[in-house]
Amino acid sequence: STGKRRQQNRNRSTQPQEAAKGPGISDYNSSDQKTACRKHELYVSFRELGWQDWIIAPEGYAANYCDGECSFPLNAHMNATNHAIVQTLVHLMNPENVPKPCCAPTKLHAISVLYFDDNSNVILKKYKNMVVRACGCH
Amino acid sequence: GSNYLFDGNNDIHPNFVHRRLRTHEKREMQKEILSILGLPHRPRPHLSHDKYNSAPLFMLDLYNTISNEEKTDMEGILDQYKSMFTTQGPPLATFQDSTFLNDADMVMSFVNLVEYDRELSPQRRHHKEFKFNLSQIPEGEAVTASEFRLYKECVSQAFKNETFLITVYQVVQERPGRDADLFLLESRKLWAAEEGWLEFDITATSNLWVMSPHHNLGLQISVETSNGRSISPKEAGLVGRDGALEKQPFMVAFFKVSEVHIRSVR
Repeated sequence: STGKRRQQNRNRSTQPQEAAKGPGISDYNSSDQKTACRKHELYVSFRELGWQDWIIAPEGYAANYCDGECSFPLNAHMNATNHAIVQTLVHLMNPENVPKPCCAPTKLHAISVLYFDDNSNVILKKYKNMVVRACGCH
Repeated sequence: GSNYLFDGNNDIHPNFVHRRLRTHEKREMQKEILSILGLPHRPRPHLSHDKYNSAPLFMLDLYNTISNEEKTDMEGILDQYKSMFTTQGPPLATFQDSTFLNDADMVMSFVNLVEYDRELSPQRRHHKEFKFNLSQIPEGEAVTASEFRLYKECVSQAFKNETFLITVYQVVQERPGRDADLFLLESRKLWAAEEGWLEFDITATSNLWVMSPHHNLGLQISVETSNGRSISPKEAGLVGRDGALEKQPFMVAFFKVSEVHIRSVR
């Protein structure tokens, strides 16, 4: 219930060191490489789906996906100071929400698909954002 | 089916998950991909032999043009299609088509639904009619360009050093027992000896047909020799429904997708 939760929060906020005990910089960088946020291969084969009778081309496409722990986003513009500022702002807006960067695509590419419709007309259509080319922490 | 996913040259693709999808997984995946492609269900084209006629070949040429990075794979597929025919017709997609393609998001080719070969009494003209069903065009798409494509074979044996005047009309009003009311779209002079695809721009007509389908009464072509004699399009070497599959007349329309299909977050 919210009452209890508020009680907990009250406890939490009375012990600042607890808040400070959030994940320190070091924790972020210690994420194990194999679980770090990165692109994973996933190939969608239209042939394996049994669709080669109506999809003329391509045979399939490398959709891929992003997964993995988001390490502290210490890239160019998101240095420790900026991150602390973002963290503080988010905290002010929504105290209960501990912002955590999420692993998601940073570069997506289109594919074109050539297929028959029900009337045997042929359609060539471009589909945006179908292939994950790069992942990153947002 | 194979258990493994192969790329074009039959190598097992590195670090792809290699296992067969279970039935329910396959069905889930199919639903997922259809929703991404924006299709309500998987199409079931009745491909007696249509699969290998001129329209898919033309569209495959266009696909090949825009999918350069997969060019090696595509040429394989294209050669496979073409190898099914004895005659290697001239390249289908022209430079003009590729420029149309640059600012289009979708291209549709339409098979010719009906063809009246009106070999009428001498005082009335020979002509050939074509009809296309544009009702399958997704709602609200604007046609940015559209072509009627007709294959002409060489007939220099029968018409030595002769020229023809080929005229394409839009049928405006049909008149039972009489010539229909026609709107001239384009006239073109050709040598009897010429061979290859003729493209006629019918963008305005296609937009009219999309906006008011009841005006879609099809196209008519007629042919005259240089001394004004009306001859049948077939005599002039224009390929109709009874001609070779890969030379069938068809129509192709280029669209600018107005609403972007947003994928639901999964």
